[in-house]
Amino acid sequence: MNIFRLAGDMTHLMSVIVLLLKIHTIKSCAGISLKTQELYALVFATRYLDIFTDFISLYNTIMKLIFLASSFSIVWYMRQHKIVRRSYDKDQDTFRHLFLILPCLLLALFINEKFTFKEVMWTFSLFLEAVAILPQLVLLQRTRNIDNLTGQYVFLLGAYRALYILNWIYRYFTEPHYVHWITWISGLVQTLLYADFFYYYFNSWKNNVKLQLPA
Amino acid sequence: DTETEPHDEL
Repeated sequence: MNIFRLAGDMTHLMSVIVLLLKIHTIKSCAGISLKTQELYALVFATRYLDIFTDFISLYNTIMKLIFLASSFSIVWYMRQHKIVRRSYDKDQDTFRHLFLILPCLLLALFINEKFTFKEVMWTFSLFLEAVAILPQLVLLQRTRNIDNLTGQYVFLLGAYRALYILNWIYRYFTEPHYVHWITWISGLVQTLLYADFFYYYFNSWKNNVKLQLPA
Repeated sequence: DTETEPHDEL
């Protein structure tokens, strides 16, 4: 474990906590893409298949449980909770899951470190995580402006992966044979997808104006 | 062949 990875995990944890708190306290999910939340639940479900077979550390297991519980409870809130679900904008949140899931699955079948079910699922979860934010970014473009909490959520989500890139660089230089091209490239693509959002988020923060995304 | 070491990152 290094400081970059710990900071990344904490930032990731903060992003889901911010989102859960927003939904739980104001009982609204306005501006949140259910599609993205469902994709994240799938990312964690396929990434953490080894939660009961490979014990890495207490920290690792606890964090996996937190991410699984939080992502599935966010989906539950948005689909089942009688008050929250009313604020879900299903007419605007129309991104098709399959357009992201199928290509990631096909890619994972061809590009993986080992052709085993767990490894292919793990690789699939990496590719899917890289693009899972797209429905949310599309929804933000459509609704044109976003409230602070959603902005913070997307920002933290992007920042966590950027910190992971620092972690991979650190590990590459400190651990011999630590080479994971698949992870690195998908993590880089994921962070680049946030780049334009970061640009608008930073400008709105600097000029102290409400975050407006161009149409 | 070596069993791929478990992924230690979240």
